[in-house]
Amino acid sequence: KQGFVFENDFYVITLDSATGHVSSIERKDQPGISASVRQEFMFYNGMRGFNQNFSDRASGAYIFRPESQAPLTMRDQLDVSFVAGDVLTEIRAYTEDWASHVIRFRSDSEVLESEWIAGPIPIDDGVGKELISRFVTDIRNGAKFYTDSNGKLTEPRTRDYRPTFELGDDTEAVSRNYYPVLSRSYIRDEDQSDPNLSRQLTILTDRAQGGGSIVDGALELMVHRRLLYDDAFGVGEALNESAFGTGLVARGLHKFILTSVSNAAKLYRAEEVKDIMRPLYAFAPTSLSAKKWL
Amino acid sequence: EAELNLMREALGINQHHDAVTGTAKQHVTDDYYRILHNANVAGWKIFEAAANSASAVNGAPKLAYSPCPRLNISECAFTESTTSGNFIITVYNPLGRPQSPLIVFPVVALENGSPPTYVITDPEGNTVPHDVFPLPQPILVLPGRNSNAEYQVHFVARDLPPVGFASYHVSVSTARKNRVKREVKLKVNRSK
Repeated sequence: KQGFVFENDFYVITLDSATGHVSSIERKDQPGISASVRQEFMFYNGMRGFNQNFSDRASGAYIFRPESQAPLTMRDQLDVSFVAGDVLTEIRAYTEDWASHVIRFRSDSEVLESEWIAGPIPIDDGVGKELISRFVTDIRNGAKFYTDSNGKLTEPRTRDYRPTFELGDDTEAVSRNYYPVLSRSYIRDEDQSDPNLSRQLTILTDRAQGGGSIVDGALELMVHRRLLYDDAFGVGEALNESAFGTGLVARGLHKFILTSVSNAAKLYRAEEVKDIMRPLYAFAPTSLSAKKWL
Repeated sequence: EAELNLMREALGINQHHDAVTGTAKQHVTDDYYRILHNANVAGWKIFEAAANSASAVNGAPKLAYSPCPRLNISECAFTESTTSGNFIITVYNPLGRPQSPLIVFPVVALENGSPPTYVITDPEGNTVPHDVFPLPQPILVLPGRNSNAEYQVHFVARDLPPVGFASYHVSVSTARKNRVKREVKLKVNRSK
């Protein structure tokens, strides 16, 4: 009834028993820090067009312009499995052939990972698609979310607002709230009267992506796109990477951390440099036994 | 210096916004990939030279390192072909403080359907805990992946020294069946 429960030294993660989606994350070491969290893959149909006028503007390499102002859902009930070992646990959630991820956590880590695999994005229906990974939480972020600026300054972004000019009505609800995410983005409770009880969900990306908080409590990141129209900004080709004749497959990583606002920066700052300065390793044969090698 | 120049050139060219964002024609993007690949190869040459000279200082034998640049799609010719004997994994930490990353490499199943058995020893002579997991299904069917590996081994390289190396000894044996961790399906039911 309560769902499938996984835990390590820091978190209790619960999956909805009806759908297999993550339903909540709770900190074991920080009483009061828990959130309902639903992660799912969704997609936007890319706008078609020949760029003759404003309404005919296509979604393309430069322009993100979805056809609808809400993402389309994929299969609600996931195929979910898990593998548990001595070093780590993996929860494997398969949404569609072209969207799946592995939620991975080490027993002693405050950082959870979502390793996603996206593509080849199907275009048999003649429609380009833009795939997102969306986290919907009960965090009351008051229309604000935060992104980094080249890994340095963190910029607050307020929905439907620009600090230097009046945002007109002739813009679109999703596009106007998308921002570049170079390495991190987060949402947090607006009410920080007690920073130890205010929650922050931080997502670290392993590459530059677009993202936004289109509705309160939600944070979405675009992981892959495949489009069939050029947006007439100079590329002259549609963003349709048809590698291997089937379309490109991408594999990447989102690290996510739920913690108190007071604790968040020291965690994500330390973690994101590890992403930039990843270890390198190489292999070499040896005839020596371990004892002789030592 | 020649290898460094290749890397400098790649860094200079790939800072262009088209390389970062993908706002280029496919054939231009393919050229960015080519330049990055050359830089990657050059980087590994530097790694190999540095690792060899570092081990030579300690009087250890020279090793012929094989990088696995396609580990991101769970493909590694070296670990897939080494189904017996011993090998060394040398891990370099470019960060100016210790870190404990997860080291992952793909392995194949033997004729008995099970991957080989591994014993991993850290630089202090301690046996390091590791797991052998089946690879997730989407990896096995990745277009362009040229690999028979169905499993992956992972372990934690604990407390790597800042801007330094650590080498792990791996002994591979077919003497007994490996205890692969099982992938367990969860019974998700909408009606409940």
